Amino acid sequence: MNIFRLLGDICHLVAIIVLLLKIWKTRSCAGISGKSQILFALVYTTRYVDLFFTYVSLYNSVMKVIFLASSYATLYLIYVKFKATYDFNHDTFRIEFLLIPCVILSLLITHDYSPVELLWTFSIYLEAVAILPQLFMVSKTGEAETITSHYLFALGAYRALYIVNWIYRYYTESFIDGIAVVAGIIQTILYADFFYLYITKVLKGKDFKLPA
Amino acid sequence: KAKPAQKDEL
Repeated sequence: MNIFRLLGDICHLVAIIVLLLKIWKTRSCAGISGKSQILFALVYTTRYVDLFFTYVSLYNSVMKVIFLASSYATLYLIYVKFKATYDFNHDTFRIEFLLIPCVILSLLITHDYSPVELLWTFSIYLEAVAILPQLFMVSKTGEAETITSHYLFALGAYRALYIVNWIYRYYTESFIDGIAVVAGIIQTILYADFFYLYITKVLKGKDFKLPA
Repeated sequence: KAKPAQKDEL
């Protein structure tokens, strides 16, 4: 473990908590893409299947349980409890256009063909694009609640910090996992224009609005 | 530069 990965995991945890609190406190999931949350739940489910038979550390196991539980709790809030506030008119990204390419790619480019490894590879590719329905929804509505922009910033920062963690591990432990690094860079790049808007607008106290 | 056998990242 290194400080970059720890900060990344904390950002990730903060993002998930901020989203849950936003929906719970405002009793509304307006502006939140349920489709992205479905993809995230799928990412954690396929990535953490080893939760039950490989023990890395208490921290590792606890975080996996938290990510799994919170992602399903978020789905419950969006699609069951506050279903009436779910903005399905704007959450229209065709996630099959993400799922199918990720399945194909994970069969073409993977470290090995064991079921756990294939699921892990699939989850890495899917995580890279899981935010697209949310970013698409924000572009359709042209704006996002400030709390939602904080959620997106923390979520984007988590994988950006993981890239720093991979650079650090490359030089200190000769560790490198090309699949995770390439997908992580793509994932972070997808947030680039959002980061720009967030820093130039939200941090200056303005609303998060896309230029018309 | 290999990748580790065990996945220790979240």
